Amino acid sequence: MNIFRLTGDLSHLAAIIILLLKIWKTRSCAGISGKSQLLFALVFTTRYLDLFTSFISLYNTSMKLIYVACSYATVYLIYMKFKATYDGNHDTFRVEFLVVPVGGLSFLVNHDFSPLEILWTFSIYLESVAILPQLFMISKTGEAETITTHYLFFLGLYRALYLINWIWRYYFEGFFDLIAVVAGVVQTILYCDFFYLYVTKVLKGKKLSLPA
Amino acid sequence: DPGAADHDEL
Repeated sequence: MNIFRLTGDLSHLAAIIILLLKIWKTRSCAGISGKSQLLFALVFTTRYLDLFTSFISLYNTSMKLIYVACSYATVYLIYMKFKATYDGNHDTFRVEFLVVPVGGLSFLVNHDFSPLEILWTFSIYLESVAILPQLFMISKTGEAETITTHYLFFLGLYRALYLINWIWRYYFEGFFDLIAVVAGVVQTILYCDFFYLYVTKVLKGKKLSLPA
Repeated sequence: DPGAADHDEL
């Protein structure tokens, strides 16, 4: 565990909590893509099945349980409790265009052709693109609430910090996981445009809105 | 197994 990995995890946790609190406090999930949140719930579910097969550390187990529980709570708030505020008309990304290719790729390119390993690989690939419905929704409506941009910032920062963690681990531990690294690079690149808008607009006190 | 994924990471 190095500082980049730890701050990455905490950044991820911050993103998840920010989103939950935003929905809970405003009693509304307006502007949030339920499809992205469904995909993240699927990501955590398929990745953390190893909770049943191996124990790594109390930290590892607790964080996995927290991520899974929070992602299911978020999906519950969007599709059940605050369903009336869910902006389904703007959440029109076709998720099958992500899930099907990603599913196929995880069968073809993985570390080991075993059910758990294929599901882990599926979750790594799916996570890298799971934010697309949310970004698509923002590009359709042309704007995002500031709190939503904070959520996206921490969610993007988390994988960027993991990239530094992997560079660190390569040099100091000789560890290198090509699948995680390539997917992590793709994931981080998808946020670059957003990072630019976040720094040039939101951090200067302006609302994130896109030119028509 | 050098090829196996590291399940310590989240």
